[in-house]
Amino acid sequence: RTRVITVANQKGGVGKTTSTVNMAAALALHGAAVLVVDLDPQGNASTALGVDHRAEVPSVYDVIVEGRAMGEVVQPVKEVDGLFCVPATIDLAGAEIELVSMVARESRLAKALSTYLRARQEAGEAPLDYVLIDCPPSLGLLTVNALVAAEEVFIPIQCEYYALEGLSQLLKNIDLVRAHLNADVHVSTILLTMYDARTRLAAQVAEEVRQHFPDLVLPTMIPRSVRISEAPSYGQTVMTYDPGSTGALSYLEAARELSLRGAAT
Amino acid sequence: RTRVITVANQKGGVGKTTSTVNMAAALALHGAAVLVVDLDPQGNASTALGVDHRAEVPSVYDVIVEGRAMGEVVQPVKEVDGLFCVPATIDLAGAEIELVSMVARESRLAKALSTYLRARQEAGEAPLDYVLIDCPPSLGLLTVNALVAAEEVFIPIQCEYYALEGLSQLLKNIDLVRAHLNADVHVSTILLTMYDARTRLAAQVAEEVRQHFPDLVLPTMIPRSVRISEAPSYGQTVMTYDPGSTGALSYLEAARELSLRGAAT
Ligand SMILES: Nc1ncnc2c1ncn2[C@@H]1O[C@H](COP(=O)(O)OP(=O)(O)OP(=O)(O)O)[C@@H](O)[C@H]1O
Ligand SMILES: Nc1ncnc2c1ncn2[C@@H]1O[C@H](COP(=O)(O)OP(=O)(O)OP(=O)(O)O)[C@@H](O)[C@H]1O
Ligand SMILES: [Mg+2]
Ligand SMILES: [Mg+2]
Repeated sequence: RTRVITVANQKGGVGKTTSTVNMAAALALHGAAVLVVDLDPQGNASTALGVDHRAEVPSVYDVIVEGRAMGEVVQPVKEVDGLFCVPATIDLAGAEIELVSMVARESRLAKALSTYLRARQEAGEAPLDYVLIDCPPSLGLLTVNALVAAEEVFIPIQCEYYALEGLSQLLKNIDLVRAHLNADVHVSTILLTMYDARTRLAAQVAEEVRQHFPDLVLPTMIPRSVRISEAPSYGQTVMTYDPGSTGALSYLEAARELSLRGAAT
Repeated sequence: RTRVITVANQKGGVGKTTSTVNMAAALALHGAAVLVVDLDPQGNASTALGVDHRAEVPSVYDVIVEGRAMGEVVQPVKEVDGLFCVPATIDLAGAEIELVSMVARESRLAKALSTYLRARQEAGEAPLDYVLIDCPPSLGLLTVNALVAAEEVFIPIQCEYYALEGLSQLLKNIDLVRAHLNADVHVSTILLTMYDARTRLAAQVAEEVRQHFPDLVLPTMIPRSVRISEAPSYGQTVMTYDPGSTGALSYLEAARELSLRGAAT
């Protein structure tokens, strides 16, 4: 069974992309077959994975707007065996407006992904263990497509004051998608990111999130660490850029907790 | 003459809200009359200014979607004389979809603002010196409304690797708005934010941005500082929360540089 997980939070800069690529790499390094779908027009996940995403490269835009088969745009990630990526290119920026008037506008990614997973099966390929979808910082049609395509929602929360401000809106939108578009989608995981042990604020926010969502928050928190933010400039995840760093070890631990939880939640 | 400045960058978490509220407070503390328009459905700017923005409070949603007069929703900011705010409430989250099919969907904020400024003049009130518009992390209709309403664009850039990745897209969109909707809009200012002097990465990104945009980047950089991120939890800007901190002093300096540049750029 393939676990399809959408990484979402409309608050910007909370570690969606960083968590997507590092969790994906950590899972793949442990033998899992993992696909990252980059649904952010900025293409940060594609950059972090070292995957080519210049304008003419086949991308997720071709899949959801033009109807191209996903299998034709998947690229392997050089640094990590078992890790693949559907890149985002700049034309994705226009997708939200283009999707508004299209048929089945909310479920085009879901359909493309289920077709791809079935085609892999019929071709006798090993099934993917995880699909992680990186979302832009908004609740528009791209994020809705991701919520319709997934069963699980993974929410990174930065240990900063504004963290809780948009959360109720995100949860409301997930409820709307579950009521009208995808009965299976549910929040399975919350990850606390950029935890700075030197500040009282981080501890206060972490405490508050754990009180609100005791069963969803992973025990491991990701510390604020320069090595994590340096890795993308080398086209790598921190897992291969600096495997012994606190950042890499905490993502390894968080990935283990995610895999142990299973889809059962 | 009122300078209308849109604070925009679709990259999330780069310091748009933090720069908007702290620059606004710094300008007001020096005697300027300043209005902040919160155009982000999360309402972080309203929170940081300590302005009530619960669901039933009259807000920018009523102005741009319902056509309500802006003068009816402006609130004074208690902590700082001369500083006002048009708050954002949760119903702004639905505005982008609602705007798509409305008449003059791109210029509703521009029209509401120019009507408000003229009404203030006719009532014999002192003119506003600055209007700062805080945008959400996307290039949708809310940000387009802000770009149509403004003459200047102020771009905060975080000193992190992904900083330059989305910039060309933002500049392209500004060019489109200038070509079709607002001939006056131009990028007047770039501010480097969350500069961490301990990392090589921050210096590299700052250097690269200065090389690309030598005339636009303010000399002052905003350091990463815990006091800046703590201030919103007290419903204050750092200017009043901790006026002697490096964060407050650097925003004071940046505001001085912005006012000296004038609208001439
Ligand atoms: N644990 C960490 N320690 C230090 N820096 C981090 C950490 N996690 C993320 N970062 C940095 O913080 C910035 C924001 O992270 P990231 O881009 O992953 O967030 P995001 O939620 O994907 O942003 P967006 O909303 O724009 O999509 C990036 O520059 C990233 O390198
Ligand atoms: N100079 C700084 N030092 C430390 N923390 C900062 C600094 N500037 C901003 N922050 C913190 O970083 C986070 C992101 O900043 P902010 O919310 O202002 O960015 P934004 O661009 O408005 O985000 P969004 O894209 O969600 O609108 C906030 O928690 C804020 O308190
Ligand atoms: Mg991202
Ligand atoms: Mg903001």
